[in-house]
Amino acid sequence: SLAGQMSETMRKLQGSDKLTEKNVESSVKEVRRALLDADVNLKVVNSLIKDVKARALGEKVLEGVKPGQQFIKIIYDELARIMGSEATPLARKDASAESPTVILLAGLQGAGKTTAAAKLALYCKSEAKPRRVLLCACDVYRPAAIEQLKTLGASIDTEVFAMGTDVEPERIAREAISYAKKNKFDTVIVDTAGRQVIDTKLMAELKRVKNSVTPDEILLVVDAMTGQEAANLTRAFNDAVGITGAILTKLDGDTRGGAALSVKQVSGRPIKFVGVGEKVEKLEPFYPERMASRILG
Amino acid sequence: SSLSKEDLEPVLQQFKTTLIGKNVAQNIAEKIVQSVGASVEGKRLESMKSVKSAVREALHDALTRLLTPKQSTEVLADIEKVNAIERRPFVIVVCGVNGVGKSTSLAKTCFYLQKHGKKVLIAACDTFRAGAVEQLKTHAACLNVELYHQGYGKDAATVAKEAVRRGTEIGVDVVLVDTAGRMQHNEPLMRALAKLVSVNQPDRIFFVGEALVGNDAVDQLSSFNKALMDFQKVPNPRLIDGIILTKFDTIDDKVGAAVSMVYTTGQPIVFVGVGQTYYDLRKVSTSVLVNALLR
Ligand SMILES: Nc1nc2c(ncn2[C@@H]2O[C@H](COP(=O)(O)OP(=O)(O)OP(=O)(O)O)[C@@H](O)[C@H]2O)c(=O)[nH]1
Ligand SMILES: Nc1nc2c(ncn2[C@@H]2O[C@H](COP(=O)(O)OP(=O)(O)OP(=O)(O)O)[C@@H](O)[C@H]2O)c(=O)[nH]1
Ligand SMILES: [Mg+2]
Ligand SMILES: [Mg+2]
Repeated sequence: SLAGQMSETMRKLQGSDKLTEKNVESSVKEVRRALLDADVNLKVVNSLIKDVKARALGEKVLEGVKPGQQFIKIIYDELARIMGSEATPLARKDASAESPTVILLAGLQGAGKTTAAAKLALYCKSEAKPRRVLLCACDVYRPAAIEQLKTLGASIDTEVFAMGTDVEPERIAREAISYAKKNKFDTVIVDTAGRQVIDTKLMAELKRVKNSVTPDEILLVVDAMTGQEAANLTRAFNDAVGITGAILTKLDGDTRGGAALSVKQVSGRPIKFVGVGEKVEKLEPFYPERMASRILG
Repeated sequence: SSLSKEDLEPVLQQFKTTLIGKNVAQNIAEKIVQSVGASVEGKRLESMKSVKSAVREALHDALTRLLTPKQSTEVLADIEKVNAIERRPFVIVVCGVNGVGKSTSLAKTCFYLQKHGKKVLIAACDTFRAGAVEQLKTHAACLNVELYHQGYGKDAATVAKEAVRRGTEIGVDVVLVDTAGRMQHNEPLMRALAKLVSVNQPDRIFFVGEALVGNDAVDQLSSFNKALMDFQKVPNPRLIDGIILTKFDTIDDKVGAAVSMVYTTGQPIVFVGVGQTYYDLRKVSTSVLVNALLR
């Protein structure tokens, strides 16, 4: 129809029949602002926008959609894709395995590792085929860390293997595995002391713990409200010990959790769980699409 | 020539990005940069000076003014005044979200006060988290100081009140009150904190925030103050008096949280935590902060 041809010509004249630098400019600004507000690392934001523009510009604008809206949808899809297409399960060796599945938790001070250890234990015990879980107290530095884990373990009727604070963590972990084998535990969750990557002694210790028990899972525990440093700390832990996944904690707060994107983007490893409260049942599997919309706000 | 909006815009944008990269909250970086832009617009550019260095200088001054405390952050003089004139212990409450370093900072503050000859009592008013009381028991034993606690489950405001009573009885100079971590929008927990403050009328309320926090710093501080304002049923509710910024040793040079927190509350950074031992509590150096932000 003539009216249709007119509006088609108008669209071509306005340049709105393909995505162009100009017609997505204000959406780019909006997205950039939203991602930075969500604490996504500045470098990660810049490279994400650059990649998406490289692919999206020149694309045909969909019927009934404004170019800016389409660009935002492309960003959202890309975020969800980066986050992972679906929830990734926790490592679990076959029932016939000779030794238990070992899950090692690591991360910065106060991120929520000890709480996450207990939460994971409860999660494992509540699976369709319940696991027999042993918790292992390898934080020999923090005052009353062992007591904290023991109290949490008692609250979920789960045994905690500890050897006090005068034994090296790598030996505690090794003996926990032998204890687990003897007593038919199929999963051992190892809590460790908070540490920074620049602390060479503590990073060497973490490597020794890793080497002494060859974990099936090394999960980086990250506080969801971490700001720009999230990307660096992830890269550093990953370079030092190689993580297999992450747990993002304290998502019951209002923070948008852009650290999740930095963690995934930098390590290539999936976020497996999120902590959504202080209580031991407050652990949920990670849903990539939910996180993508939370980050975009 | 004088500085025009057009000259300034790209330079201001660049500095805004620098500040965001240093972990200053986005809105705050924006406000600071805008106000610096307004302060230099129309000014004459000195010969041999670039627009960038003129803006950098103005930004350096603005940040220095923001981060320099308006009055002394030295708490010792105030403690002595209260002890001498009101003949009672000086009461300090620490508060903040989960895992930021409240209990550790409290222990470090105890060590600092003891080094200056003060007699201290620690009050275990985190009556909820697993191992919280044992954590303080360990510190109290190391510091050779009394710990007042009633274990777990008791109302924190009441435990604090009885701790201050005990502190008065035994004639301590300072009572340090530890509280449980809480998310700023958890209403029941924020009401409980407001109650502890209004019942006990502490001399200082120190918000403990970690240097790692991103944009949430702004919401944490404004929400804690709002809750203290709204939930205390008194005419002059006590609000946050100062900030303890922890984990300063874990952020490399991304010191921006200091700016976000001070800008949001107008209150100073009283101490910086630079590690996990009792010696790791410092006074903040404004010039060190500003230089880290602008390099
Ligand atoms: N609201 C909330 N609090 C949490 C969550 N996970 C942990 N916490 C709290 O965060 C604080 C720190 O948790 P911990 O488990 O002690 O942290 P950690 O990593 O073991 O600390 P270090 O051993 O000192 O490095 C505690 O108050 C926990 O109750 C969560 O998902 N939501
Ligand atoms: N590197 C470093 N670690 C710190 C600093 N301050 C505290 N920590 C560590 O952070 C972790 C948490 O400290 P806590 O004092 O238990 O924190 P909290 O705020 O009392 O935690 P909750 O009571 O569970 O909310 C511990 O491992 C501390 O040793 C600091 O300045 N630097
Ligand atoms: Mg721990
Ligand atoms: Mg505490």
